[in-house]
Amino acid sequence: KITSRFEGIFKTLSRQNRLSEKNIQDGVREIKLALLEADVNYKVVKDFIKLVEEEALGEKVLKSISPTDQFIKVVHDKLVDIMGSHSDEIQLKKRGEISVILFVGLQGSGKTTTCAKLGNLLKVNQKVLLVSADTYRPAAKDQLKILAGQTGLGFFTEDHNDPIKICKNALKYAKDYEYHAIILDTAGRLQVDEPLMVELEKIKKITEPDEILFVSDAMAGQNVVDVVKSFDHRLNINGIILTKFDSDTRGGAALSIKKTTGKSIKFIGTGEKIENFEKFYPERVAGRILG
Amino acid sequence: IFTKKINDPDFFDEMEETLIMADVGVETTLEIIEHFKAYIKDKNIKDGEGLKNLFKQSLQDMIPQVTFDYKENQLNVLFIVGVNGVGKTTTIGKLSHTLKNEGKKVMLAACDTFRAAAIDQLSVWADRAEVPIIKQQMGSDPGAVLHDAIDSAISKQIDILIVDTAGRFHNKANLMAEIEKLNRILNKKIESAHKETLLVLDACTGQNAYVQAESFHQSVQLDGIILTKLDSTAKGGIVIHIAHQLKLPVKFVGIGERITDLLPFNRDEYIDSIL
Ligand SMILES: Nc1nc2c(ncn2[C@@H]2O[C@H](COP(=O)(O)OP(=O)(O)OP(=O)(O)O)[C@@H](O)[C@H]2O)c(=O)[nH]1
Ligand SMILES: Nc1nc2c(ncn2[C@@H]2O[C@H](COP(=O)(O)OP(=O)(O)OP(=O)(O)O)[C@@H](O)[C@H]2O)c(=O)[nH]1
Ligand SMILES: [Mg+2]
Ligand SMILES: [Mg+2]
Repeated sequence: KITSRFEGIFKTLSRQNRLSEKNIQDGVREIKLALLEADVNYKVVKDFIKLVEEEALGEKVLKSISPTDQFIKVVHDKLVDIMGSHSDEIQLKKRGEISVILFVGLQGSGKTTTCAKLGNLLKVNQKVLLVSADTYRPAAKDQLKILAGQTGLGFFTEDHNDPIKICKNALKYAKDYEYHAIILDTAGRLQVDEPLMVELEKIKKITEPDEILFVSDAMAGQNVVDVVKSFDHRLNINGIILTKFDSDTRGGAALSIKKTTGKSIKFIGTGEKIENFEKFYPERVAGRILG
Repeated sequence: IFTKKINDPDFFDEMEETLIMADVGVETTLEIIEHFKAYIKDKNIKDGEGLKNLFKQSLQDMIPQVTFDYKENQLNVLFIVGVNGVGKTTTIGKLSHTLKNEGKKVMLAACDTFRAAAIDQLSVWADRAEVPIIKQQMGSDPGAVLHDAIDSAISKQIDILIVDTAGRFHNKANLMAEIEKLNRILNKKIESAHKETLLVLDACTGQNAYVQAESFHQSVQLDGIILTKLDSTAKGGIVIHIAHQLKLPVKFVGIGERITDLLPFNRDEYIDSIL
């Protein structure tokens, strides 16, 4: 959508071979609207357009022979600055030790499905155990068990309501049966649900994860920043996975999360099937947010 | 915001920020502010309570207060649709409990035959709400389950048949075709039934919720929205744009994960929560 907005304003702009300050300010306003429509967080947008405006009002753009192209370049470069220019890997233990990956996030974001997807990627060179520590959602354990079966991964859970005990016993089970990696699925929870956040802190303490991955819907709106900041503050997350990228959402949450927490988005979910899972490439998202 | 005066330069900036942060969306926010500015000029109010009430009024004009329209002495069908993970199955559990407590005979149709453990999940809710459920194996044809459920609902003289469907994105043509097919089955097989198609939206979703409402409405004529996860810090302000532009009212809100965490939509309380 920004391309069509841009085409609109920049058609008028590019007829002029010099941009006035007013042109720049109009261009900046269009960017603000487009980013907000793409669900980029309000405060992130405000800071972003300030940077763009300062640079755009500088010598480089105003005195350039093709100021419009230069303006677009400023916007694009600033987006890439924020998103980073390379992909971040998950860090697993060396051979001989068991890696632990903990999945956390809000209700319905895609954690259970994504546990199986990540397991599917890892099984290529390690024996992976999926563990259901979701003792709240009806049939959550059945859901992960079915996915483990469909994906050829190990599965562990216990038939009671203590997630911490399940995680503790899962570690022992993984050791006894010589698994290389454990992926822990937890119940969705709100960052403002104190007892449930304390429960996650306990799970972290007991299992000492190598990677804590926050799973978020790509279509998340303005409050995703508060949510991720909270989870990060309490658990020190290692990375983000954005799901449902196959929807037509613009995905501004990606920019907001990266800008405000600095944590990298490591993977994206691109559908309901196990194979619909990819590494995240920051440069691609800049294009999508700009529409 | 309403502790400031209108001529305070920050007043409209703060109003813009409050509305955008509530996911009301840019276009609607600007519209509300323009509308409000006109109102103020008209009524010549400068600050405080008068301002707040005027603002609430301008929002009320955009949001209808409508409830689920239950028809006595006939079969009512609630057709529940929406994208993945928004809370359809859980909401159906809650609706069953509420409606059963109102003395109605409720039955569920497990038409999500695709997702792992979807039928098991709905079955748990059916047990909790103590209502019958019509289901088949995972992988069976959702249309076949629906036919089965309708026959059963008619023969058992059910008051309300609630149909659970698989989550699907509106930009997937084959999945939207499936939901259109289920809708046609309902329309053809029980012309005399009162049917309401409700789209479930997650309050944490951003502007894409509007596109979801618009697309689903085009496919299966929605009658309203159920807004879930309002117990989160999200406000779901996009429903204002949806109400204003598509004329679709919010009928229920989900405020938690327990069977009792469902309320009829209360417009005035909702507006208060945004401000
Ligand atoms: N289209 C699409 N659907 C997805 C994707 N990831 C997950 N889903 C679907 O989203 C819905 C929710 O997924 P779950 O894995 O149950 O989500 P969850 O986070 O475990 O949910 P809770 O345990 O209730 O918090 C399911 O219908 C999944 O099939 C994705 O990348 N694309
Ligand atoms: N906090 C909160 N969680 C909710 C609410 N409604 C549903 N949930 C949770 O959201 C998650 C997803 O709910 P489901 O009922 O499985 O969603 P769905 O739309 O049927 O998902 P799919 O069938 O996979 O598309 C579950 O963990 C629910 O407990 C609500 O109002 N508040
Ligand atoms: Mg889950
Ligand atoms: Mg469901």
